[in-house]
Amino acid sequence: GRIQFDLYQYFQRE
Amino acid sequence: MLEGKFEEASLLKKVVESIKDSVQLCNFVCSEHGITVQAVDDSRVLLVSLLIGNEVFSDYRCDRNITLGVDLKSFAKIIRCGGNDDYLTLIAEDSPDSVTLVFEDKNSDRISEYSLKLMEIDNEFLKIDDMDYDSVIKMPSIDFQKICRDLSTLSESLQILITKDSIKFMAEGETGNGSVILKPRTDIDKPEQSITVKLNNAVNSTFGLKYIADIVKGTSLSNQIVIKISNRTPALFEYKLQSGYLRFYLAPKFED
Repeated sequence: GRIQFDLYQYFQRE
Repeated sequence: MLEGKFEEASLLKKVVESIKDSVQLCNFVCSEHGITVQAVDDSRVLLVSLLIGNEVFSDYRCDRNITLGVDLKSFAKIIRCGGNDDYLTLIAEDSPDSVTLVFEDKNSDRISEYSLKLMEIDNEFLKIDDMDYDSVIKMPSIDFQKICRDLSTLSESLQILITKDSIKFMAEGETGNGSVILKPRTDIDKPEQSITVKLNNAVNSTFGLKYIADIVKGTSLSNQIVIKISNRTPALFEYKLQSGYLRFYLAPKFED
């Protein structure tokens, strides 16, 4: 199976 | 005060139709430069980033920044009331609780006016720096849409492999597998048919097709799609507007 990553693992909140 | 007139309502219609299934509530931030939107879908996997530059409008004025908190499902219903070729003017006061849409039929004196109630939308803003990508491909947007729709019949995931002389789209499912290979080509007579690959490193990335199905709803906005991919980071899918863009950032999937 594959795991879906989310964007908060890459982009910081401003 | 905001007053922005589109030569044709169809542009804003297409933009709203392209993003309304990815995100429902979003802030349209209006400034002297144009209108921007940034919003993340509920699963935090897909980010929509829109810029409608002021040059897109036949008339545009926005004296100070105005935020329009919009429910896109409601906005889409109103915007469908206007004809594609109508002039469409968006009007809002400085601290608005509603936005007015005025459609003008070019062939008659008919003027239709609608107003949409605005909402307070408290969304987080993500900081996205310009990145160097391993590979940048440019291809006809309609071809990308067809490939993704075809492969989504087989699998929930789309694997994209890029080398300097080919782009391979692959889907593996329980009922079977499929793949489509494209080669770079330059079409001088129809540049929108060209396929280009810029490669720093070979790419092998996998994405959820349910998100890509939402991304390709932007197909009607541009003849070409630009896809920027690096291994193990979010990919950028971009439809360029005459001034501005509709971008989608999509987080990848990894082998467990």
